[in-house]
Amino acid sequence: RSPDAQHPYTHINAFQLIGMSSCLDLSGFFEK
Amino acid sequence: MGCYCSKEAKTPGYEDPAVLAAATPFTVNEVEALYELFKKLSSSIFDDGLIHKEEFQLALFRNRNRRNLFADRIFDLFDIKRNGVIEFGEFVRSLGVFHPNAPVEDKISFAFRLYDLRQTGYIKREELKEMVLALLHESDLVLSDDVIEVIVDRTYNDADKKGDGRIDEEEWKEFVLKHPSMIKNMTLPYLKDISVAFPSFVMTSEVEDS
Repeated sequence: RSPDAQHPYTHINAFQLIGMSSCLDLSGFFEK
Repeated sequence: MGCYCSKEAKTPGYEDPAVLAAATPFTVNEVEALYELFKKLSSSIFDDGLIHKEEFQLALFRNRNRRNLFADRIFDLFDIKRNGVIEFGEFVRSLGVFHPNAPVEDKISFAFRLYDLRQTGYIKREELKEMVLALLHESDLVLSDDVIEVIVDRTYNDADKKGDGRIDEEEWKEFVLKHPSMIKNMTLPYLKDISVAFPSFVMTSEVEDS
């Protein structure tokens, strides 16, 4: 198996990773 | 003549705040406040009382030309009538899903439609990978192709309980309930009390809640 399989990020939930996108943050609507 | 109601009735897509308040977690006063915000956003480029894609991008990114996969999907979901613009009622109803008091089922469903990139009723593996790549593109995080494959495979296999190569809404709901932080971005805490958080645009609200 590739050594990358042991990479610390491989245990990240992909949807949690996606949820970190700043483009999903609607705060911009409320800034002056 | 010139009264508040007759003036607003001429705005395309305008809906009665009482109707919107009944359909969302917002109060009538908060809907009125959101109308002030909506007017600002919808007149930032085109003064037609509708939020166009460029105005949406301008509000989110301070850049009318910055396109992004996730912002496109959110715009599409806000654009309930699918006519290329966001009307006031659509804006309030969609924003209501992000209210802390909105039903969690609504948040789960909204997130599912958000991630169902091609609107097939399923989240496919290639869609998940496409979103991971989009996230990496906008961040400073650099991962090898092999690591990306492992992340996508692990998550996908965990969510696709039926093992049929697609995540349906039932599997999605089960997966979110197991990992609730996945929909953390579906809640905007400050929507709970708009009049406190954003007094600047509430000042002009004309309806008092008793």
